Amino acid sequence: MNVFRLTGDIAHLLAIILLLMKIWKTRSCAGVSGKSQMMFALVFTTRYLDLITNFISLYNTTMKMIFIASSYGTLYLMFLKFRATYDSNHDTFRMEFLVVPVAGLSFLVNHDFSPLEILWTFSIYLESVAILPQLFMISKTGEAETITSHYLFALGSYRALYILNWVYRFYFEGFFDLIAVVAGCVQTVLYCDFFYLYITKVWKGKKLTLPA
Amino acid sequence: PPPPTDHDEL
Repeated sequence: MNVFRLTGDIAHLLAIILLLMKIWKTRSCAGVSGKSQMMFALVFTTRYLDLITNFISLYNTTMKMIFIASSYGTLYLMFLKFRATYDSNHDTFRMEFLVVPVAGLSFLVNHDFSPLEILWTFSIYLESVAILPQLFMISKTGEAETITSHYLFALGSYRALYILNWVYRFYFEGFFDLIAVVAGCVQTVLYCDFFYLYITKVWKGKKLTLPA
Repeated sequence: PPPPTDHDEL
């Protein structure tokens, strides 16, 4: 554990809490992509199957359980409790365009051709692109609530901090996971446009709106 | 180093 990984995990946790708080306090999931959230639940489910087979640490187990539970909690709030507020007209990204190629790629490029390892690889690839329906939704509506933009900033920062963690681990631990690093870089690059808008608008007290 | 398959990261 190093400082980049820990702050990355905290940013990830903060993002999830921010989203749950936004939905709970406003009693609405308007502006949140249910498709991105479904894919995040799928990401956590397929990645953390090693909870059953492999104990790493109490921290690791606790965080994994929180991530899985919170992702299904978010789905419950979006699709059951506050279903009426779900903005499905703007959530039109086709999930199969991501899930199918990602599933194919995880069969072709992985560390080990075994069920758990393929599912882990699938989750890493899927996570890297799972935010696209959310970003697509914002580009369609042209804006995002400030709390939603804080959520996205925390969520994007998490993988960027993990890149620093991988640099650290490469130099100090001789650890290098090509699949995680490439996917993590793709994931972070997808947020760059959003980061720019967030810093130039939200940090100056304005709402996140897209240039016409 | 060989590719890691005991995934300790989240």
